Amino acid sequence: ITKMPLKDEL
Amino acid sequence: MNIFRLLGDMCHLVAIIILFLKIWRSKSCAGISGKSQVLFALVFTTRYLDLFTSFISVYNTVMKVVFLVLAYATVYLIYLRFRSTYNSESDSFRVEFLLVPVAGLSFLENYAFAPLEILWTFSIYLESVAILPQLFMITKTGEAESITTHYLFFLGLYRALYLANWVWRYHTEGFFDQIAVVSGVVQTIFYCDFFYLYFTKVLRGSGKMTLP
Repeated sequence: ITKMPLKDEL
Repeated sequence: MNIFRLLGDMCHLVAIIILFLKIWRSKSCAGISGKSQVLFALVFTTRYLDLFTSFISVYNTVMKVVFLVLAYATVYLIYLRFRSTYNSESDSFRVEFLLVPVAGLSFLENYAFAPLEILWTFSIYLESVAILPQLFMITKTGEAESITTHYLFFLGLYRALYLANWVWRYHTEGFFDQIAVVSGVVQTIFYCDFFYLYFTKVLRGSGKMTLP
């Protein structure tokens, strides 16, 4: 796992 | 924001409110797993620490605060206010069997080895299994009040809608959160057996759901 997605969910 | 995500969040909110009102109005938490509710409070606490570090939107902030307040209010009702109605002997799931592997996995498989990031990962993994004490309690006692099953139905629907949301976001934005998606799929699978019972027993019958 490398790419960190935006934490815009609940 | 897409329709699946919005409906998912609304189902999540409805589920939490259904549970809170059920306990509040009946002045009883009979049949409710206090352990699952403590785990959900822990999930929200460890995930929403970013309230202090990043701002997404007013919607996002408000929902996070509402979820946190309702989660702790529910725990308060179960363990303090209506403690005498709590079936602690039926709520015998060993939560350390969830917490230890989940904590271990969050250290091993995360996006970044940083405190907030590990806590966020922990919350994602923990949410996927937090309902197990409640499902275990229903299996053990062999029945659930219909209002409890409605709570579980909306919680399961929220998960299913989030899966649709991720499919949508993958195709429209190229958004893909591997940790959340894998955990989300696992979590949704736990509800499948319950969904089957809900449709065959609760909706067709009346009152309590009894297990075969």
